[in-house]
Parts: sequence; structure tokens; C-alpha cells
Amino acid sequence: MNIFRFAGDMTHLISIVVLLLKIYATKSCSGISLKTQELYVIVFLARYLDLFTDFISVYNTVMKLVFIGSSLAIVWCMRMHRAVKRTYDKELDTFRHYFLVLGSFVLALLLHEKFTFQEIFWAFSIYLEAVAILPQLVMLQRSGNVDNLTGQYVFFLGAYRAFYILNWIYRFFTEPHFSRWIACLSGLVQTAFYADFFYYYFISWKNNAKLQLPA
Amino acid sequence: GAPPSIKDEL
Repeated sequence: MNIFRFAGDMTHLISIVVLLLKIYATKSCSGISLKTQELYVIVFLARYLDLFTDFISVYNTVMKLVFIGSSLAIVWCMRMHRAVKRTYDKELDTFRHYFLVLGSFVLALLLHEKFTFQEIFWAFSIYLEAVAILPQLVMLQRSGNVDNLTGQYVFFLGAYRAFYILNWIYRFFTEPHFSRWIACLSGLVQTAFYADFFYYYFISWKNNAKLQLPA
Repeated sequence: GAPPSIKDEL
């Protein structure tokens, strides 16, 4: 464990807390893409298959349970909670995310470290996580004005993988055998998707103005 | 032991 990775995990946790806060405090999920949340459930379930077989540390196990539990809770809330599901902008959340699942799985069948069930699903979860934010970013551009909590949610979500890239660079120099090209390339692509969002987020922060994404 | 793989990450 290094400071970059810990910062990344904490930033990831903060993004989930901000989203849960927004949904529970405002009893609204307006501006939130249900499709992105469903993709995250698939990412965590596919990646943490080793949850009960390989014990790495209490921290590792607890965080995996938190990520799986919170992503399921958010999807449940947006689909089932009476008050919240009414505020879901279904007509704005139109990204065909099934293609992202299919594409990531096909890519995992082609590009992986070992052709084993667990490795294929791990690579699948890495590729899917890189594109999982797309429905959310498309929805933000469609909905124009972004409320503060939603903007902060996306910002922390983008920042977490940026910290992980620093972590991979650090591990590359400190651990000779470290194999990381799948996660690193995918992490770079993932963070690149946030580039324009980060730009507009910074502008809105500098001008102390509301976050506006060009349609 | 086995080289530290990336699988110890979240």
C-alpha cells in the first residue's frame, strides 16, 4: 500500500459518500445516470470474485464489501425507492450501455494476462470501469446545468483513477515484478474521458460559477 | 513468494 493508492481509495469512497448523500439528503437522483450505476455493480461483482477465496487484508475485504454494497444500494434506490425513482431522468439516460458490457467482455477475451475464468472477468471489470462513466458524462451534457453534489461526485470519481495512475508509476519503480499494463492503459483511457469535465469543473470553480457543460 | 500482483488493489 502506498499513499497514492490510499488517496485513490479514499477519493473513490468519498465519491460514493457524496452520491449517497445527494440521494438520501435530497431524496432525488436527478442528473444521475442509472446506467452508469448499473455498470459499476457489474464492475465490482466481476472484479471481486476472489472476495471469499483470496484474503489479502481486512482493509481490502472491507473496502470490497463497501463498494459492492453501496453500488447495489444506489441501483436499488434508483429503481425501487418510491420517492427517488420518480426523480430519475429516464429520458436523458439513453446511452446504450449494453454495448459497453459486450465490448468490454469481448476485449477481455482477447486481451488478458491468463486465459482463466478469474483473469478474464478481472480484465473485463477493468475495461468496463474505464467506460462506465460514459452514460453519466453524456447525461450531464444533455442535462446542461449540473447540481453541485453531482458535479462533486463525478469529480471525485475521476480523481480516484488519476491517483491510481500515480500508484502504478510508484509501484513500477519500487516493485520489479509488478505487472500492470492492462490496468494502467485502461486507467489512462478512463481518466482521459474526464479530461473535458475536469476542464469545465476547474473553470466553474475559478469563476465561482455554476458548472455548465456545453451541449 | 509470488511477485506482488496488481490483484491486491481494489
